Amino acid sequence: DIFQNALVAYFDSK
Amino acid sequence: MLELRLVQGSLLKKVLEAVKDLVNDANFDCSATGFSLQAMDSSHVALVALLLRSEGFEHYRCDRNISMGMNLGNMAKMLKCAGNDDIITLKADDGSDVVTFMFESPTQDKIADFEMKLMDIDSEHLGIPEAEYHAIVRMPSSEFARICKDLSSIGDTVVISVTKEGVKFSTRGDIGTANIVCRQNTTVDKPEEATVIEMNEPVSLTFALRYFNSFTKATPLSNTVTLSLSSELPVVVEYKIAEMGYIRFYLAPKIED
Repeated sequence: DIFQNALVAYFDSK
Repeated sequence: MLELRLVQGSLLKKVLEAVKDLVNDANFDCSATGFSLQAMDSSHVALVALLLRSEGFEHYRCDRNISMGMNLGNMAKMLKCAGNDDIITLKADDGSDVVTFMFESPTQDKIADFEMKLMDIDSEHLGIPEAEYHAIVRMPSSEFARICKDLSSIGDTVVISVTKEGVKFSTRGDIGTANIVCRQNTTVDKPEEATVIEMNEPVSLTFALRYFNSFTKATPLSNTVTLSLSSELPVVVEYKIAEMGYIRFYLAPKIED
């Protein structure tokens, strides 16, 4: 199965 | 006081058409650098970053940094009322809760102003670091749009693989599979028709096609599109806006469990 990661897994919240 | 006069008003119309289906509400930030926007889609897997540099405007007055919350669907409705050749001016007074769009026909014989209510939007801003990408592919934007549209009739996800052979777009669905390979091709008459692949190392990532199809609504903004791929990072799909800036879409890859 494949899951979609959220962007916050890659970029920091400012 | 904010006053931005854009002679090529059609650019702003195209920008709104490119983002309005991905993001409902967003803050437009205005500073000495330019007119910009960063917003995520409601599921927080895709992000759009827009920059229209101040030098690209015929007149750019921004007395202090200002953030204007707008409903992009409503803004698109207003900008649809501007002619393709119209000059568009955005105006807002300090502390005002409205923005005015003024449309001037090229011959100045028709001048319209539309006032739109601003909104308070609590948006999350992400810090996007400069990154080294494993592979960067530049190709005609119309070709990329065609590939995304064609593959989405077969499957829901696309695997993008870059090797020294070229860039491969693959999908699979109930009716079968599809693979489209684009090889580097720099011997074309016009540079915008070239496919150029810069690869530091091979990379293969899986994405939801429906987001890519949404990103390709920016195709009218640029003849070329650039895909920047790294195995640990969201893909960047960038359309350069001639002499003004860019619209970049970031999409987190799907991860195999």
